[in-house]
Amino acid sequence: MTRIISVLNYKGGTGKTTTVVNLAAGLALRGHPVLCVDLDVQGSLGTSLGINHVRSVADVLLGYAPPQSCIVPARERLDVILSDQRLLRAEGELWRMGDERAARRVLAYSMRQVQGYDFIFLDCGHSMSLVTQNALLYAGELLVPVSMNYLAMIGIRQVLDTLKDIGRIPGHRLRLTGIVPTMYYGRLRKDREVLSLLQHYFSGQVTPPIRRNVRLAEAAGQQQTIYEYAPASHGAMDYAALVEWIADHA
Amino acid sequence: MTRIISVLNYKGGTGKTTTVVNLAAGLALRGHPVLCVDLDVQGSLGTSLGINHVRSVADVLLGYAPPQSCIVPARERLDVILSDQRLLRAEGELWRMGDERAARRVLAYSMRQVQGYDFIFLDCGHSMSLVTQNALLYAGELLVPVSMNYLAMIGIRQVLDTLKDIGRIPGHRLRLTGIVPTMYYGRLRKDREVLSLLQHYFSGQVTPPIRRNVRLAEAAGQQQTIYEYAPASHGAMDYAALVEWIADHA
Ligand SMILES: Nc1ncnc2c1ncn2[C@@H]1O[C@H](COP(=O)(O)OP(=O)(O)OP(=O)(O)O)[C@@H](O)[C@H]1O
Ligand SMILES: Nc1ncnc2c1ncn2[C@@H]1O[C@H](COP(=O)(O)OP(=O)(O)OP(=O)(O)O)[C@@H](O)[C@H]1O
Ligand SMILES: [Mg+2]
Ligand SMILES: [Mg+2]
Repeated sequence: MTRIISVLNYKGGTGKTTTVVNLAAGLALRGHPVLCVDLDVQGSLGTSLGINHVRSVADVLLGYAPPQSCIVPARERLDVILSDQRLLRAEGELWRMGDERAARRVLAYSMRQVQGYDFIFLDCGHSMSLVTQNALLYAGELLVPVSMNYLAMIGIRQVLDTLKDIGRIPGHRLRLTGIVPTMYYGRLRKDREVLSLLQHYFSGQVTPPIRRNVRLAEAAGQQQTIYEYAPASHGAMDYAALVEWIADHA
Repeated sequence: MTRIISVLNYKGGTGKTTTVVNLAAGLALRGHPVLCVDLDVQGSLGTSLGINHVRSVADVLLGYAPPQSCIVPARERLDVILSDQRLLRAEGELWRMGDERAARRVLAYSMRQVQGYDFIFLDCGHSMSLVTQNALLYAGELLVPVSMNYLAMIGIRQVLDTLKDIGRIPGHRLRLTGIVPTMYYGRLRKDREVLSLLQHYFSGQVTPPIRRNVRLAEAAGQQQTIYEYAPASHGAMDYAALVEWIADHA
């Protein structure tokens, strides 16, 4: 049974792409076939893995090509569908359908033929858009990476409000699987306070935190996963722990 | 002559809102009347200043209200037009106009009656959207806050590509006034390398860096400007230096 997990936070720069890359890569290293779909117009998934392809998720949404021809291998057992600026074009076309209910089901409908993965991650980036709604209706689970700022609570609230809206649609359940504290630096009181606030309000759903670790930023700059770039670093340890947590919280 | 300055980076979390708040507040403290317009659906400008209003920039874009009735005072000489999730609705309506050329001029047209400010800042957030294009056609200048990661160069490239597209429109000139290095931590080699790369490629246009300073994050959590929350901090010093640089680079 494929677990389809959307990774979303409307707040920018909260470690979403870093989490998608290293969570997916960690699961692939454990033997799971994984697909990552980039739904952020910035295309950072491809940049972070050093992968290019002429086809993108825009082709899937616009109906120009079947998903299978947009899938490209990134690592062993790790495939991706990339994104690019044509996603803005796709957003426009979705709005112009004039039927929001149909417009937000395009991705789920196109992707129904995609088989054979244990996990499909959707990097929703940070936009509140029809493309994001497509991701939330295709997914069965939601992960929310949050950085350690008091505004983090507001960000989660906005995502949960969207969850409620999606939840009201008959036949569609989207489970909040986890809140991932990112860039955690325990020596800052602010970080300790925000983490304990999260654990208080979302007990049971807060994953082990990902510590601030410059190796994670460097790895992306080198277009490598953390396990390739710095396998002994805190970043690798923390994402390996997250891999286990995700596997245990199916 | 009002300086209309859009603040944009498609990369999330690069200090855009923090820069808009503290640059605007610093100019207001120097005696300049300033207006800030939030064009990010997350509405972080209002949250950062502790300001609420029933009207938002969505009302301006949808034509529901004139800008004057959407303007709310935030501090002495500092006014704001807030944003909210209705901005997604506005984006949809702009697409449904079916005429992209007209759809991206709505903001400039509505705001032409707004007078009396020395500076108008547009917090464009991180989305590539029709709303952002509206901001870029209304503005005369562009500021790009970048955080110290190698992906920062890619982010600037994407913004400059948009600049070129806007530049091809007859009668519209948008000047890249500055690239603002944010969250700079000089003890990291990565940060020193990225800063010198920026200074090499954009010499003359790179502002003094804003150092990483937890007071800036705490100030936003307290819904205060840095000058209110921690006037003696590095954050306050660095943004005051940016205020001078902006004033000198008209
Ligand atoms: N734990 C960490 N420690 C240090 N740096 C990190 C960590 N996690 C992510 N980063 C770096 O912080 C920056 C933002 O991370 P990332 O791009 O994953 O965030 P995002 O939420 O995907 O951003 P966006 O909203 O633009 O999609 C990147 O340069 C990344 O390399
Ligand atoms: N120089 C700094 N030092 C420490 N923290 C900072 C600094 N600048 C900003 N921050 C904090 O980093 C986070 C991201 O900053 P900010 O919200 O200004 O970025 P943004 O580019 O507006 O993000 P978004 O893409 O979501 O609009 C905030 O919690 C902010 O308080
Ligand atoms: Mg991302
Ligand atoms: Mg912002």
